[in-house]
Amino acid sequence: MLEAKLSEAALLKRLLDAVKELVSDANFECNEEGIQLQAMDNSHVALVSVKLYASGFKRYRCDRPLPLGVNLGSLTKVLKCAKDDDICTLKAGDDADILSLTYEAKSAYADRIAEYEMKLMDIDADQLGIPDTDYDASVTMPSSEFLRIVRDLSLLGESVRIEVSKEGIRFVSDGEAANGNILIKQNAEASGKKKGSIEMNSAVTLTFSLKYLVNFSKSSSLSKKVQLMMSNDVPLLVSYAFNQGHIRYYLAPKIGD
Amino acid sequence: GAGQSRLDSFFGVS
Repeated sequence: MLEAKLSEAALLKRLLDAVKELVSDANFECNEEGIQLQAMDNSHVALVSVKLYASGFKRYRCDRPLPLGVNLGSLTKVLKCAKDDDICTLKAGDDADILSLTYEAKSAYADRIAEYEMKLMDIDADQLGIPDTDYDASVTMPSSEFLRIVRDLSLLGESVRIEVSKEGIRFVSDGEAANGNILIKQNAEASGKKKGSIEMNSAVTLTFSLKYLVNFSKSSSLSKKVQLMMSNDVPLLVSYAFNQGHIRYYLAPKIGD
Repeated sequence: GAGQSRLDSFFGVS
């Protein structure tokens, strides 16, 4: 059985927000290390991978590996019934056909305990073997900055070309009616406070669909920083780390011309 | 324009 108690429902709400438009159904793989979700979107262009460490929960117990097949739309609805700061407990039995969620209010004036149950399903998902990659470039930047850039450029065109060079990281969008490019220079330590970093072994140029990057940026609510890992001709890794775990996205590049 | 590749061609699917 699984019993996992989170100190704030907001974490799950934000995670669902950051996943549900890419994937409609997914297995939450629970084991003693924590809860993991890995799924590709229908078009096999993007993959999302979420990990919640057992240590990130107030209480965590999972006796044996348990895949919970979740319809993310249904879970989103059930989570809407929780207040952001409610304590949230997930429970499932070994038959994994029902997920129960309990929300406990933290407010001092009343003890509210709400209980919900949702049906689980059998999901036969592809398992992707993600190879360990030594990336040629690694860029860390404020997640709000990344959100702003991809949202702005998505107004102009469908794609963005990302160029990492000695100069810094440049985002270029060539739309039919307008184009734009944004350069973030290596030296962003003006205030003495390090806002980001660019590490590069060799120059990288890759082109991606902006609609996916805009979607990934929903994770900005989970982490103040985002890390972009790139090598020529391999999928981009977009990684957001937070106290209780991480969410990572892989995105296949556009190729040829 | 450039064509969209798929993850399957980079990652092994089983």
